[in-house]
Amino acid sequence: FRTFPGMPKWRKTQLTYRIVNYTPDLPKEAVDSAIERALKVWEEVTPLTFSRVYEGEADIMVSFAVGEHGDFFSFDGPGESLAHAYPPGPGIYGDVHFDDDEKWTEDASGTNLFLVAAHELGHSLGLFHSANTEALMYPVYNSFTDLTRFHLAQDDVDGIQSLYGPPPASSDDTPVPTESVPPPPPPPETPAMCDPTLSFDAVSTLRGEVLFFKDRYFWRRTHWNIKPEFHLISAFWPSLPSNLDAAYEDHSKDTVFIFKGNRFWAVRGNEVQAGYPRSIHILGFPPTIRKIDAAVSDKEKKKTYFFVEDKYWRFDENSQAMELGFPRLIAEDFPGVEPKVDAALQAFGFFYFFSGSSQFEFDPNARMVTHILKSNSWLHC
Amino acid sequence: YTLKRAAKEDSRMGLVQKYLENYYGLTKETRQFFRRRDSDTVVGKIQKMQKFLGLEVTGKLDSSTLEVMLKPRCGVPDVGH
Repeated sequence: FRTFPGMPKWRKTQLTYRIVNYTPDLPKEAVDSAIERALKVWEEVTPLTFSRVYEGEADIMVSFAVGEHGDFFSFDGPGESLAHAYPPGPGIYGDVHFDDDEKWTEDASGTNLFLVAAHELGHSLGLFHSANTEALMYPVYNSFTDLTRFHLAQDDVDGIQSLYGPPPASSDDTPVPTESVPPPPPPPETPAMCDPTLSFDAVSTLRGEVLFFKDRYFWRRTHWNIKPEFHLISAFWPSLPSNLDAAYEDHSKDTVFIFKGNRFWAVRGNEVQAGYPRSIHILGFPPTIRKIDAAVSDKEKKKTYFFVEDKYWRFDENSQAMELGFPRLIAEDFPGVEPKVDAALQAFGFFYFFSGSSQFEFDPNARMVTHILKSNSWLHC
Repeated sequence: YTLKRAAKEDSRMGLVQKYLENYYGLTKETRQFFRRRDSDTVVGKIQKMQKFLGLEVTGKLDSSTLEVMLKPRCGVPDVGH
């Protein structure tokens, strides 16, 4: 790694940033998220913290521009120079400029904004280019970087910590003996499809396929392949979180709604729709509800069921409102289905409720559980 | 054909010259030597670039060097202020 000549660095640890304008290539939320995640990359390995301001001068001003844009470092059209940034200091120093003649994307189909932002912010914090081809601060854009497993190279960490030191041990950290550096956490195991104890975070149909979400991954059951495909969520939807709570497809809108915590996203195919995430409370949940466990939409009746612990709500897709008289007890209207429901699916006229490693096939006409299966029975184990 | 090759050679040299100026501090006054790639300033810059970008240091504009130079990159120089 290298620092800029004269080793400029910020003399404070609490820095401000402002997104001055946006590219037309992406929804504003996607730009906000990319910059936020790029800052977090450096925040995690230093004592630095970043807070966003929306007007006036910030330490790091982020903007998009084309060609000559007032700093004598003209951009050069598509390709070649993607962006540039200035080392720490007042005024233009610390600022990041993106060339808006590039096609900025959330995935790898164009120039990935998160990846370039993380590199440029390295400059804003005082890192010059690195000759280490594995390092984020290597000057040439690597379009094959696995975005799902992005992490700083040791060279990047050594460089930024040579300027600012390591992050402070947080108050609840038990003091780690200095002589032994704790081993890096083992990489998260990938879930085994045919593990008899397998449970799911969420299940949803998608244009005739069925998606089974677990941790950072999902299995995809398609018509043309008896063997389910296994993917990282972020390979299709980079801005979605992992460890989802619920998901359901609204067939009339050709949209899958994805829930985590008190927020939900709308995806159409692999496009996250603009204006999301939104709060689940706009659907009509009381403020006491912090998350939902499962959701499924009855495409004939145009009713969507939301399951939370031992209760459920019903949402009328026509009036777009939660129905009165809810919540009701799951045990009353779905006898035999044991809370808590992890995920839910409608298929072949039945409802399938996933709870841990068990799956309850429920006949809504007979109002009874007709089969109890293993949760992963859909994956042809 | 020769003319065409010369034109192609020219545009390539233009790209290389701009790259070395933008990122390796090749100054304008060395521009007149640029057509003769053997001027030690230019060869030195090419070697410096190859070393920095993890390429084989030949001082020549071989295909792997040109390939890296055509890739999108950060606009901040690799050397100098």
